[in-house]
Amino acid sequence: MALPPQLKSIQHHLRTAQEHEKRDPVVAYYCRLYAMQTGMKLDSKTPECRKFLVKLMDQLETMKKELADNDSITQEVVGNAHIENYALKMFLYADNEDRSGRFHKNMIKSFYTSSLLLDVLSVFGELSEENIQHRKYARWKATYIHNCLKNGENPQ
Amino acid sequence: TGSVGTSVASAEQDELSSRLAKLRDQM
Repeated sequence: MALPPQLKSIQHHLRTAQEHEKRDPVVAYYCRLYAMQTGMKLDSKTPECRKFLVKLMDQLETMKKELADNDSITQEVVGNAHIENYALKMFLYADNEDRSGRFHKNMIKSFYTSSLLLDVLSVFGELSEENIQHRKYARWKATYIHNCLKNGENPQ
Repeated sequence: TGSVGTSVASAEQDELSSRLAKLRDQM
């Protein structure tokens, strides 16, 4: 179903969910939960947004049943650790590539996806100051390196 | 129709909120 323009700011979280559907269903589940909660704050009034959010809720409830025996879904504290570990693993991979002077699409995507997953962590509560800094740095680096490569410049 | 539409919308919103709360409660 097409994403209504009012819900544009959750499109990358939903795409990350799709990318992880098979690879890591727990990540997919929490990306969709974050998108659901954020979407309801953005706009649950206009008919097309409500329709989209109802479909997303259907998907979440189905996933919940499919993952019923997974601790990361039934216990928030386990889910929180799962997402945080995954986000930081992606961040460290990208940061290592950056420090080694290896700039490429994969590392840009890893920086950006780690920043999206740090957004998702907010479903478990306030982000730590460290995670807020990581998210800011990761998003800035992804944008900076992407623009350098696009303009044929060498990132510093 | 305006008021009917609005009440349908808010009923659906309430339903979404309660489904979300239920989804999270079971975590």
